[in-house]
Amino acid sequence: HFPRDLKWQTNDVTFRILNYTPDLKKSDVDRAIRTALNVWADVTPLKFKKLYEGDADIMISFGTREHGDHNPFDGPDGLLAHAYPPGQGIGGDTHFDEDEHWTRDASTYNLFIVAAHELGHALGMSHSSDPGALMYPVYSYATGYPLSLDDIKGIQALYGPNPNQRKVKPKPDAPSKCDPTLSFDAVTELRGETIIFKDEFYWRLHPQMPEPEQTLIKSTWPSISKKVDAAYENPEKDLVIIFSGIRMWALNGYNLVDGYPKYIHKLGLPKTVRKVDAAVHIKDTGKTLLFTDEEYWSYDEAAGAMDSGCPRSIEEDFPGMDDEVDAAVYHYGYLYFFHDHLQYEYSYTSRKVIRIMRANSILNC
Amino acid sequence: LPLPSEERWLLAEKYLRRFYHLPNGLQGGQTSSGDFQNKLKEMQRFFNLEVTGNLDDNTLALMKEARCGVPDVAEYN
Repeated sequence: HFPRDLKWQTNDVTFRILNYTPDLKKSDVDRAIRTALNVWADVTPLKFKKLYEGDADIMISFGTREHGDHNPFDGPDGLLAHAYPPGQGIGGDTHFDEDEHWTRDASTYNLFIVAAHELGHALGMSHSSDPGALMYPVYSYATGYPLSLDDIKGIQALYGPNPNQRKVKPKPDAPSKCDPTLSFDAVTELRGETIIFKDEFYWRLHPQMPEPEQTLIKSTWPSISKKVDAAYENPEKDLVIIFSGIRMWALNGYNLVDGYPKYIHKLGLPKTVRKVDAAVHIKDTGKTLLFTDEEYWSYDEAAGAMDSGCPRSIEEDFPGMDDEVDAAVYHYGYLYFFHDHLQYEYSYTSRKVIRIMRANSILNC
Repeated sequence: LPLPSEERWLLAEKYLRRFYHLPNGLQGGQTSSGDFQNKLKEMQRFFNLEVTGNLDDNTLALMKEARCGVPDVAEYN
């Protein structure tokens, strides 16, 4: 919240749209603003009434550079919008930078997402440091329900809950990297970086970046599934394959490759396999290991076929390992297996576990 | 280590002034003043970055991202 917990003193709040962006149809702007207000109205007793003239509590406008509040915008990108906390005069007013290109989709800046964030300010919400929260100050695109538990708790602390609230599933809080019980969904290399998937987020580890960067999967790849089961890099083909359920996607760098998603059964897995738990490519052998429950499959990348004799037992072929794997990655002759909150360093050549560490030691914890 | 270029410093100063109420003036040159470092640490703490008070690549990358114009601390005057 803002200092002094600024809020509207009534639950009936008025708004007015003073002008429209030429980037979108008028009806699209109306819809984006109304939907954004409803996001907050759904979890509070607040009701929003649209005015067409006169002074409304929340005056909404599009402007460029200096636009009348001595708080100028900065041209394309950078600052997208701002809003003032509840109060008289300029309080509650919400301004969008007309130098941005506003859209209904993920192509540039999605008006609904920015409006929902700004209207949060107009109702008394300050910035959240949770990257999964709508009130996080940095723009990211995501589909689905926009509020996290942090947002809902915040707005309800000001206005209380909606007595007629329908069941909503808030966005999960971003996982905390140093949680000692943290486990991972998938780990892969991507052109020298390490990408770690957990719930709807991923961490990006770059050798020259001291701290991992956490982002919503949907922000980077809106069309892939919001949760990832497994991923591996094939550096020879410069591809990263991402598995979710019975589908798989391919990335070239950060770009999705056309022609995907494909069914995982194209790799030669039987139809009874409904998900891949972990995947790893062994550069030295050209084989990709796909782990499912207590077994694994070996896929020959050059032949494009599954090796004979598969599936094989994880426990028998990787002595010292747990019988199931959440994620796996290969570095210089060592396989790093992740299961629950533990990480196993496995020597591929001497066929034994060398070290057991906490899973999140990879995140400098 | 290479010193951050003037452009990086200007961007960081502008960012901290706008979002973390870094006082105007007195920041110039390529040495970081106490105020600058404290505000930078405040920003790094807010974004769960490594709190160093130094203008590292990670911090600068975050400063370049598209964002909301409302300050992360306190309110508008």
